[in-house]
Amino acid sequence: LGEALHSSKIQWYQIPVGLGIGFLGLIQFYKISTREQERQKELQDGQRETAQPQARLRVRPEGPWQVQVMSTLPLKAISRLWGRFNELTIPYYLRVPGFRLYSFIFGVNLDEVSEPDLHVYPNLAAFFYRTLKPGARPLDPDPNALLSPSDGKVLQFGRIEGGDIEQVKGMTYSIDALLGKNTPTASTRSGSWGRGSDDGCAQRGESRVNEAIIQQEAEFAKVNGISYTLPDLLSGPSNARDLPAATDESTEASPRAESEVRADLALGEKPWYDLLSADKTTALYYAVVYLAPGDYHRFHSPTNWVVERRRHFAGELYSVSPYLQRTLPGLFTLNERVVLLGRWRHGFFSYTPVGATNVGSIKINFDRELRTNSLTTDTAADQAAEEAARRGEPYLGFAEATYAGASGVLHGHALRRGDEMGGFQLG
Amino acid sequence: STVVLVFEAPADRRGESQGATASTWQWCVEKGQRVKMGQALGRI
Repeated sequence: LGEALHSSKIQWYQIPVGLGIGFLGLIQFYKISTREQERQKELQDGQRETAQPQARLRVRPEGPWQVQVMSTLPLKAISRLWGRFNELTIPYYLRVPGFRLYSFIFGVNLDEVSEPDLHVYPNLAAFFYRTLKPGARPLDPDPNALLSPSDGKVLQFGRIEGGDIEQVKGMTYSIDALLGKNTPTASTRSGSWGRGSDDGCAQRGESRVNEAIIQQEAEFAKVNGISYTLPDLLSGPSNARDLPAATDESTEASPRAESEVRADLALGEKPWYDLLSADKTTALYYAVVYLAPGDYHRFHSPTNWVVERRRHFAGELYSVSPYLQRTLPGLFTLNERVVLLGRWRHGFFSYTPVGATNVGSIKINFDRELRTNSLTTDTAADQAAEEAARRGEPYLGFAEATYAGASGVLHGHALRRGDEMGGFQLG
Repeated sequence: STVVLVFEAPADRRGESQGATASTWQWCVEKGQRVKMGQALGRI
């Protein structure tokens, strides 16, 4: 035996990446299956009320086997690991050839980069979040034009019919699911989760939860001389309400209050698209811009508008490649995203950066407290889901914050067309 | 990464296919087109 141990030749082989991913996926699949079985058992035993509140349920998307395998992977952990990896400092003499190779592969135009000396970027994360030379992106001179917020490819655009947004290949998802339907109740916005920040005008840097958010939601948009609230504009045909003016009662977001209001206004119910008048005609439109890995990853304000609130959905981080958009319905409603809601001169306006596995960190310049792709945030979201479950309320899936104006009186953060709003960062 | 814009804009009640007036929303891009930041997606 001793001779065999000493004289046997040991040869090391690299494990293929695919095998490693498959192994991790198998472990994750086993864990989820076990957890699901335990949950089912609890339900069968009728112990749901006495059992510990369940954590935020992970959505299992339907799709081909690639999607199924992907759904078993710890995508957010992988994304965070990817981010850390890309923050490692690259040796000085490897930076230029490394970034040039990256630029060659992903089509980066180095002539536009503000910093001509690539040695300045210590790592890929810094190079990825590069700025451009002044004047490299001239704004369209037409003040009535809606600008592209970033470099990229226009995947889809159109008019929203019946509350659905068309994804690639005719797949649709609900605007409610993308943007969130109702404002959370005050209780679901308690604690650090759900706190929002003031904008740059808040010199104190203190955050605030707008406890009076429901009251302040009045007169979000005016169509045909009638005031409507945001849920009116975003809700489906079943609960659009025709209100003479927004009141505390009418803007209450809890399901019970909604049903009460609906009962009061049963005769006045009509689909949201009926809000669009014949004389002053407006409609909801959408556009989807996909940013490839080599694109400039900061985004800018597409028009003059006021951001009134943001909703952070701490979802998953699937890839948002055009392939997955074709194969995974409602991809944007699964992924982590930051929904900025506000208004422009024609009414409602929203801007939603959606994260992906490689670029899970969404940064909003005027929101200091927003943390995306963060373990802390995920834990807080789980806690919020548990609290909602304890109260017997549905978890809305997002945390909301509002922005105070510069004066503290006017509501919202004003942005001019072309202003840098934030960007996507690696990991 | 992806950006989704959802907004309200003046529209022709007759539908875009039947011709829109100058004051209504009109797209200036096509599906699959590459755009740069600052380029017009549409205009009124």
